[in-house]
Amino acid sequence: FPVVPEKEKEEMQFAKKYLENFYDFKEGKSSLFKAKDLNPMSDKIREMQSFFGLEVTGELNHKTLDMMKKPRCGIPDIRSYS
Amino acid sequence: TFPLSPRWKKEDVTYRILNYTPDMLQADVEEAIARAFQLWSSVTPLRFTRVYSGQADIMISFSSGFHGDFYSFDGPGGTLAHAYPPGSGIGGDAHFDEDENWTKFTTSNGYNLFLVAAHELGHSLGLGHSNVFGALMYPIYMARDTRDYKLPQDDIDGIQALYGHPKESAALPTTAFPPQEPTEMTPAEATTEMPPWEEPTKTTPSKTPVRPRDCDPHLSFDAVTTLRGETLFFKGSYVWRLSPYFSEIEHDTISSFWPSLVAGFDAAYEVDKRDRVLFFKDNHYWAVSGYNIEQGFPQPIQNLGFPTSVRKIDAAVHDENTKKTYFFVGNKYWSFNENTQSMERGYPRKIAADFQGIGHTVDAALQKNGLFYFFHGANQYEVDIKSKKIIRMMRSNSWFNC
Repeated sequence: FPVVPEKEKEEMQFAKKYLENFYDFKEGKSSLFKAKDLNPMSDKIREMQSFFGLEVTGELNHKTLDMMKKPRCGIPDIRSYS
Repeated sequence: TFPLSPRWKKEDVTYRILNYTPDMLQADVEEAIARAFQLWSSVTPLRFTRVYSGQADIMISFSSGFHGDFYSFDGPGGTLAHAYPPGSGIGGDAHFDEDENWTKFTTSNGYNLFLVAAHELGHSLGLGHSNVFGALMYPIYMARDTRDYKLPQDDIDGIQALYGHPKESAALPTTAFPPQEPTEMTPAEATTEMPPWEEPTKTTPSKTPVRPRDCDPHLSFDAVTTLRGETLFFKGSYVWRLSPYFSEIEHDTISSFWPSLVAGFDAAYEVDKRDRVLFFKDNHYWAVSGYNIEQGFPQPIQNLGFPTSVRKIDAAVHDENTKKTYFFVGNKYWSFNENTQSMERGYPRKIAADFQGIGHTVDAALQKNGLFYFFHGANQYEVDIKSKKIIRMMRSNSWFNC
C-alpha cells in the first residue's frame, strides 16, 4: 500500500539506508563522465528492482518499498563484505 | 559466489556454537544448525565437524546491536543474520540477531532458525545471494515448511560450482546430529482455546469459490473501502485493487495482504485521518493500518454500541467531513460519531426514510470523491452526501472500465 504522506520522508531515509547497506549506494558519489546525475538513488533503485524482478522504474514505489521492508539477510546483494 | 570465489580449500570444515538464543532449547538450536550443515554436506564432498572449544572455521553466535564487526544488527525485523565468506579470522563466521524471535517452527511469530542458518551457512561456504525466487540463497526470508526440506537446484548448482559433487561414500550424514524433522505447528494449533473468530460454527463460508470476471454483469461485492488513496473491492477471499499508482486493476486475495484475517468481510471503511481501516465479519471487527493488524483486535461489534441483537453489519461508510460513520444493518442504518466513539442518539433509522430511493439492504458502501456509493447486488447508487439524494445508478463494477 502507498505510504501515508507524513511518512514519506522517513521512508526515503529508510530506502537510502537500505541501498547503502545492500547496494553500495553512496550519497554524493557521481561519475565524471555523467553530465547530469540528478538522482543518484534512481540507479541504485533500478539495480535493486532488477535484482528482485520488480518493474524497473528507478522510483521508490510501494512495491519496491515493500520489498525493502521484508526481513532479510544482512549480506549485500551486489558486493562482498570488505 | 562472492567476487574472486573464496572457498574452503579443504573438505573437513569445523564449526563451533559460541552461545545460544534463549528463544529455543539448546538442543533445538544444535539440531537446527546440524540440519543446516547437512543440507550442504549432502550435495558436496564437504564434511562438517562440531568442536566445543578453540577456533573453528565457522564460529556461530547470537548477538544484538553492535557485536564487534562493521555490521551492527538493527533490532527486531530488518536484518536477521549475516555471515562471512570463507577465510581466516572472521571469515566463515555466522552471526544471528538476538533481537529476533528464533523458533524451530514455521510460524508468523518468529523466524525459523534452520532456514536462516542454512542460508547463512551458504555464505560461510562461499555463496553470495541469488536472485532466483525460492532459492535458499535468495536474500529475503520466506517462511516455508521445513519438513523434508530439499535444497533448491539453484543452490545445488552454486555450491557444486565451488566444491564439486559428493563422493560416493559420503552418502551418510556427516554431522553430529542426524537430521530430524521438527513437528510443525501453526499458531492456531498451538492455542488450546480456539478464539471465537476461528470457531467453525461462526465462520461464514466464502461466498465465491472462483474469482468472477471484472466485467461480469452480475458482479456484486461484500465490502468496499478506500485505503491510502486506493480503493479495495472485496468478495469472498478476493480483492480488486484500484490504485492511482497503476493503470490496471490488480487482483489479490485478502490473505496476501492480511494473512491472519478470515475472508468474507461483511463491511469495511477507512478513517483516513487515522490511517485506519476497519473490517467487519459476523459480530467481530478488526482495525488495520496498512498491512498491520492493530493489537487488541478482533473486538465484538457491541463495543461500538450495537445491541446484542445485531449479529452482523451489512455495510459501513465514513464521512470525513462530519466524522460520522454510517453502519447499514438490514433496512436500517446507524450513525457512529468517530470523535466521541459512540453511537448517535435517534438511531437506527430506516434507510429509505433518509436515503430516498434506497428501499433495500446495502451490501457495501464507499465514500469517494465527495460522494457516497451504495452497492446492492450488481447495482450501485451514487449518492450526494449532504442531500442524501441519489444522483445516478450504475453497475457495481463501473470502476473497472468495463
